[in-house]
Order: sequence, then structure tokens, then C-alpha cells
Amino acid sequence: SIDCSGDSRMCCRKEFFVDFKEIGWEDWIIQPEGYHMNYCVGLCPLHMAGIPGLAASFHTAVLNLIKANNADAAMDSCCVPTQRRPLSLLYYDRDSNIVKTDIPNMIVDACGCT
Amino acid sequence: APRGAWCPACGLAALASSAQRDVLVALAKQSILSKLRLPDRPNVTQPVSRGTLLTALRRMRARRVDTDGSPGTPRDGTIPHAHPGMGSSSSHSVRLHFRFSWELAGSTEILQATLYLFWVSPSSGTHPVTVRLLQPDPTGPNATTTIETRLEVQRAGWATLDVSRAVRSLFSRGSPRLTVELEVVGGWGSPLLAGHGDSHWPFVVTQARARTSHRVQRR
Repeated sequence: SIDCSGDSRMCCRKEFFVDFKEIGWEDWIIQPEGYHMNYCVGLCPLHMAGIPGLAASFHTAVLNLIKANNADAAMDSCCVPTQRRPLSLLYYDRDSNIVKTDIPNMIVDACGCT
Repeated sequence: APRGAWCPACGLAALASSAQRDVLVALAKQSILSKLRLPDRPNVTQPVSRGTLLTALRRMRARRVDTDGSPGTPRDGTIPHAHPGMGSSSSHSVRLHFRFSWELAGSTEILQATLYLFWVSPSSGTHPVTVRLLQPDPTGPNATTTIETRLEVQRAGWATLDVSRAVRSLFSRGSPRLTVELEVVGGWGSPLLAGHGDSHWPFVVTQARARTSHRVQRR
């Protein structure tokens, strides 16, 4: 997977950190200090379609050439998360209980083309 | 994407960066609240001191190790809010329960009983701890007698406290249970209650001696 840098236009992962103190949530969310709300953005040219991250094998290259030559036959391809992990939170609920919970698939670690 | 086709993240790229940030922060808030099934962020009325939090977390981890025998995989867990009786927010109490099995009641006398507590890295200086030894009182089912004393913790490591009087009193009545309440003034820390295996958990050492009987029994 690629992390977006500068003005890369290809499918990549964009880092975005939400600091709970900045948004005034640090009083009720005890841990962590913030949330890495990374997301996937960028183009998926047809010759990259179907390969999360970059093409890596001969088979893939041939597949890409076929797709590129039959452009109208291929479907659209989107830049989506290919690896995600949970967000572990320690927070106060509405009754001031201290709750620890893991929210699955909240943090995007890698992106790729469908 | 082909011109004119809708691309979920492309719309965002078209915004000015400050507007982008606002959209993303709003999305993050909405995403967290919806996953926690909260209509809005909770208003915290009674924040708890960090010392109490750490104790509560250790208790939760100890409970998790007890239930499934292995250091627990991250799971949901609710730690009841420290009830107001736990002293002011700047101090917190911890209760330890010791259960004695007095097999040798009759012919034995208690010479010495010492409570051992392992303190994790307190900051430098002397830290006062109020120790209350609670034990059921024979006068009534809910009565307890309390012996209160103070412990001064100077550094990380083992601290000891003589609890002979309390243990002798328990022993004389054959009562099995001693509750030790530690009130840490200023919430600066708490004894190790979990983790490190149980080698550093609080314990009581009791030295006893069989009473010599006046008649020599040959057996």
C-alpha cells in the first residue's frame, strides 16, 4: 500500500489524526489521546484494478494489459481499505461508569484498488 | 474516475483544506458516537483520579486473568464508577480481603502477623497511607471493629505493617476474614494488585507457636 504524499494522484492512504483535546473530548475519553481516522483516496486506473497496492507479479502484469486493452469491458475500480484494525477506547459512559471497548475496523492501515 | 462519475473521496479533495478538516472531524465524531451507540457525547460529572483509574484497570485485568487464565485479549469491560464513599476525588481507597484457615486454633498462639504491600514507583518523598483493619464484630452481624493506623511509603518496593493485634483478635474468635482498607491520600498511587504474576500481590505472614501443654504426652 502507499501512503499519500504531496499531490500523488494514485490510490493511497491519507493520514488524518483527530486529537480529542482539540475537539474537547478529552474529559470523557480517557485513552487514547486521539483517533487515526486515515482514509483511502486516489485513482485506480484500470491497469491497476483488482490488485491491492501495486502489481507485483508477471501474472498480474499480463492481467493488467488485458484489462487496459479492453477498457470498456472492465468495471470501475475504487480505492478502498485493504487492512484495518480496531480502535480501543477507555471512556466514561452516560452513567459515569468507566468503559473499555474495542471498536472493530476503525483504523485504516492500508489501501488498494478493488 | 471518468469525468462526472461520483467518487466518494474525490468530493472531499475539491474542498478547501480547512473545510476538509471540519468535514473529517465531524465524520470522526459521528463514527465514534454511532459505534458506541451514544446519541451525543456524555457529560462527565465526577471525574476520577488517575490513581483510582489505574487501580480499577489492574482490578479488571486481574479479573480477566482469573476468568480465562491468560492475559486477556482486549475486550469490552465496565469498571463501576468509583462510588462517592471512596473519599474525595483527591484520594482513593482499595480494599484487600484476606481469608485465614485456622486449623490449629486451640493449641496455638499468634506471635507475630505482618502485612506486606508492594508499591509500584511512587514519586520521591514520603507518601501517607491510612490503613484500616476491618473485622466482623461479635456484637452484631453488620458491626465491624476497625483498627486504624498510618503507613508512610518512601519508595517503590515492599512496605510492611504489623497487624498482630488484629490477627490475634480474629484468631481468638476463630473468625476467618480480615479486610484491609488502604486509603491513599492524594491519589498518588496504589499497591500492586494485579499483573507481575501473583508474586507481588499483598500478603500476610503469621508466626504462631504451639502452646506447650503442662502434661507431657508421650505419643
